Amino acid sequence: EGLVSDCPSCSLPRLQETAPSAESQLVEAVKEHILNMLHLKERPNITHPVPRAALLNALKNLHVGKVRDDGNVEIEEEASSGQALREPEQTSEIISFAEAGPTQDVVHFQIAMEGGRDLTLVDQANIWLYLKLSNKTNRSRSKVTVRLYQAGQGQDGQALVSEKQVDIKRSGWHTIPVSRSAQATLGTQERSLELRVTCEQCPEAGVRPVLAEPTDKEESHRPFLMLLVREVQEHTHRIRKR
Amino acid sequence: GLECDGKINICCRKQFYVNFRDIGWSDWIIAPIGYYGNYCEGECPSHIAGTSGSSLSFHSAVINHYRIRGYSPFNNIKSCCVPTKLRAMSMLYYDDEHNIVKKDIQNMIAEECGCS
Repeated sequence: EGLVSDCPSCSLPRLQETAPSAESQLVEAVKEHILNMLHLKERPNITHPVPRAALLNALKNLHVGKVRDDGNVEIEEEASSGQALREPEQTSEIISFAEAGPTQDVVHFQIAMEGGRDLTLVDQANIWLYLKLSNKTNRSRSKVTVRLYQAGQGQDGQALVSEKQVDIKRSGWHTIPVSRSAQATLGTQERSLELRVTCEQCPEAGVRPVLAEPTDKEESHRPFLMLLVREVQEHTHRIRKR
Repeated sequence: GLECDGKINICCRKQFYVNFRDIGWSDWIIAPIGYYGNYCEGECPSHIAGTSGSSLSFHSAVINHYRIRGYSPFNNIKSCCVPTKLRAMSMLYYDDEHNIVKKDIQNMIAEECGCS
């Protein structure tokens, strides 16, 4: 009965309205149903949530949600009423905020394993990076090139993952696509990505990329990785290959 | 579909709203603030089996066709009160690595109930 099925309410027990614990039974059934549908074995244990400013920045930049007057976040519902067909593939958007790496110019991203899912295919991955202008800006330069290297890969221990020439008229966010090879490490078991961010022309241009700063000063401008992933059951993926 | 109002005992939809703050889940679920865990309940006497939900119209036409002729392969079928229309729900939540996940989950909210 408790198995995930196309009929959500079938997983809810039939209750006698009289029993006072009926309500708590129903709440437990709703909890179990939500965890089932999210493919989670148990509710995540949140020990250090992302600073709200960083969260709201990411949601606003990605147009995933907006903050209502009451302070709650509102997201766009997927417009699909009626009997939607159950997709063998569930797509998700994952926003992963950078953690500090072993050196100041390295950032680390970690993606969680979801219970019971065979395969995660990364369809798209972008790094969002905030470039901050200092007051000693050299106006002669209007663009700089940012490069991302994947630590531990390639000949000299690093592989160029991506590079992008960005406009620096003002401080702001820039998206830098992550290459297929770097995406591949996110789909495997360790699901982590360590990137070194370089920008040779930045010092002379009076601009710097905000990375995973040890101080809270720049928390709201912490870099984040935006992933579009598809969890597929292994057999579905194999059929697809065939 | 019918809404359960406590006066009828035939197949209907029972609304059940859960506010995530009330159940201590608002720390990991960023949005929405709650979930309509609606469910279906009530009897499905044979004379109304398969009569609700536009999606079952073909089904009920076949049943009525046989019933008019007295013979029906559906006579001894016990039908069940199930959702006949479901809606997706988008959720924004923290996963175990404190990443933020946005997921559009199909068939998450029961909008209408009917006899299968």
